[in-house]
This record gives sequence, structure tokens and C-alpha cells, in this order.
Amino acid sequence: AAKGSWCPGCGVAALAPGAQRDALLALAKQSILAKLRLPARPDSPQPQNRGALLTALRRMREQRSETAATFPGMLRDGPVPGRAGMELQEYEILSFAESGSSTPRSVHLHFRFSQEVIGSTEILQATLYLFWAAPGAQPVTVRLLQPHPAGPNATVASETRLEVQRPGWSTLDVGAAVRSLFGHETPRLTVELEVPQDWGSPLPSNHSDSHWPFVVAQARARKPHRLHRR
Amino acid sequence: GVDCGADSRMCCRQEFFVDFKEIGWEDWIIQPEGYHMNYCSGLCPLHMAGIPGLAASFHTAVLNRIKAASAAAAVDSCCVPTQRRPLSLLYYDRDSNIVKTDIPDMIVDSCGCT
Repeated sequence: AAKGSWCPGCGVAALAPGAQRDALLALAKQSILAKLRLPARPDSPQPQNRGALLTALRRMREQRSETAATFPGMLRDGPVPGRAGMELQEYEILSFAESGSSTPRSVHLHFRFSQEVIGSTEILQATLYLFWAAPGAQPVTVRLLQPHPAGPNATVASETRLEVQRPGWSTLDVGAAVRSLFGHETPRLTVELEVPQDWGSPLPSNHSDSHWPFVVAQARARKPHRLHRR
Repeated sequence: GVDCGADSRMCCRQEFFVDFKEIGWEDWIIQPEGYHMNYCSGLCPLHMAGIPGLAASFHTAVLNRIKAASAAAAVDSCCVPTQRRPLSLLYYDRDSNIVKTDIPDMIVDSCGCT
């Protein structure tokens, strides 16, 4: 509304400039949180080491271009038009490993996912990234563990023997395992790495290493269920 | 579309930038630094209805004459966004994962009258 007059649409008196700015800032916060399906802004996030974050974002971009080349139309830059022009929001989620119990030759890695995203999206693809500084000739065993519904133990959902030919990154498709987290109250993917005798530790020496393991998941908002009245 | 000036009365795009640091969100939103929450405001008298939806042509001129002639009996149209684009965000979720997403139709690029 022009200054000192009424809004022709809603009849509300024009706000004083300060009050108008506060109202718009409140609207911006509400709008962004609603679109991100967040009940409130996340509290005190633990920033990841910058080197690890940049390495992972670079890998994310490479995976995105590989996916686009392999499955044209599967991922697009920007929202995907859904039915009747409704745009389906896409997410790329980057989860860094939290190290769990370990022995000299094996380690448990935990990758957490937020309920908001897992619960409201369909996982299109998820890839585990592992870095090997000095691989040996024998394969590494990677087990994906499922929490046991009845107790604290975990069952092996899948086991893969990974051939590592040379130092560097290797990847493993964990899409099915991440999809299976749907419905869990605290969605968490657990991976067990077991390396042969003559290898070094399965993990970099410290958490801030830029070669820290991570999972990249690509997800798309679920289509809302539409009820058709007959 | 028209960007609003200091004394714009007609339908225009009002720029409004939300600085995430100003609202204390810079710790969980990694990029960008703020959000252009532009909005549309201003009057849409009858002779502006449909602009810029219609090409500036003879038909537009005739249509405007008809609308102006019947202005007494008609109501104004609305000033709404005519072009929008996504807001790309990189942020920490509550598990300190990094999430990248494009929220559709969040940034108004231009406004017009319905």
C-alpha cells in the first residue's frame, strides 16, 4: 500500500517502514523453512573440515555430471516439472562418516540422514566414497549393516569384496541401503570396512583429513498423494 | 517488467534482500549469503490489465480503448509475478549433513498485471 493508505487487496493499513521490514524478514524465514520441510532452523551445526567439504562437493559435481550423461533426464539443473506443471524439488545430501567401534583391521562407519529429507523424498541414487592411500593386492570387504528391529545387534544386509587397483577414491552403490532407512526414526547407514592383514588403517588418521569417507545421495521430493473424488 | 523507484505507483517489482548474516542464519546456510525476496506491488488500473502479457500491437490499443471506455463498471486487476526462478541453497541439516537443493519459484524476476 502506498504510504499512509490502505492495502486495496486486504484492507490492512500500510505498515511503518521498520515494521514492514520485520514482517518481510519473518515471511522470508517462514517461507524458506517451509520449502525445506524444516520445523525450525537447525541448531549449532558441526561444520565439516573445509578441505573435506570441497573434495566432497567436487565429487558430488562429478557424480552429477556422470549421472546426467548416463541417465539423461534423471537429474536436471533446477526443479523437475511434475504432473500438471508441479515442480518436484531435488536434493543432494552429503553425509560424512562418524567412526564407530574398530579393530586394527576393521572399522564401523555411521552415516546419518535427517528424518525430514528421508521421510519426504525418494532416494534416486546414493554412493559411498572411500579413499585408499596405500592399497594392497587383496580386496577389501565392505559390509552394509541393518539395525536389528528387535535388539541392538545389526544384521549384514550386503557384503562386497572391493578390488582396489591403485591409491585414490573408490565408490560403492549404497542406494538400496539408504532407501531401506525410510521409516526409521533415526535413519543411519552403518558400514563395516575390513582390510587385509598387510594394509594400513582403513581410515585416515584424523577426522579433518580431506580424504574422510562420505556418502552422496540424490533425492527428489515425493509426489504428494492426490485423492480423487469420484 | 518494471522495477519500482522511490515514487512508483503502478505495478512494479520491489527489490528486497534478506541478508542471512543479519537474521543469524549464516551458521547453517553455507551458500548463498542472502535471499532476494523481491515482491510485486503497485496499482493495476483497468487499462493496464494484461500488460505485459499482450504484445504492444494494434489489438492492444483497441483492447485498451474498450477497457478504458468501460472503466466505470470494471475493477482493477492484480500486480503479480510474471517471471520467477529457483533459490539454490547449500546448507547444514540438523544432522550436520550438507544438503544442496533448488527451491522452485522463490525469486521474482519481473511483475505484471493480470
